[in-house]
Amino acid sequence: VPVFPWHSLVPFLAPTQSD
Amino acid sequence: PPPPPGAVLPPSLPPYFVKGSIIQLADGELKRVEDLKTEDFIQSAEISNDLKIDSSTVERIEGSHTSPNFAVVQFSVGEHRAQVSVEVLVEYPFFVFGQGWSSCCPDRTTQILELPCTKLSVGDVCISLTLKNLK
Repeated sequence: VPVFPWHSLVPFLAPTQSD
Repeated sequence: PPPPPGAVLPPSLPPYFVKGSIIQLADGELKRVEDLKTEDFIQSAEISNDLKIDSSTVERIEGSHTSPNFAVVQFSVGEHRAQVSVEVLVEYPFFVFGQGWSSCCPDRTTQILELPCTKLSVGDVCISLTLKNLK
């Protein structure tokens, strides 16, 4: 049975720092 | 079109959202995906060395121009309220603080994944991740 890490369930929304 | 900057999401529906999938928390505890609570994510992020939970508020939900199966969800992320848009399948589930799994089309999510799900709405605050060392 595969086991998945908790963080794979959460979208990784990294704000871009364009300045 | 290429994904918007800052948004990293799988292009299709990943296997771990299917009801019954086994998820390992940061402390090693195993839970089924449908049994996860807000505290599980918060506590796992606290243990994590490099990941931080951010609050992402849903600001807009609209249909995709490319396919009726997709929706574009615009979030306001973190304390700086950075604007991030993601294009996802309408059944793609997000975890809403204090509420649980929610998607643009909960009927499809329940049908395809058997994952209990509520309707994602503008104003919902979703759990998202950023890197701890990002300022």
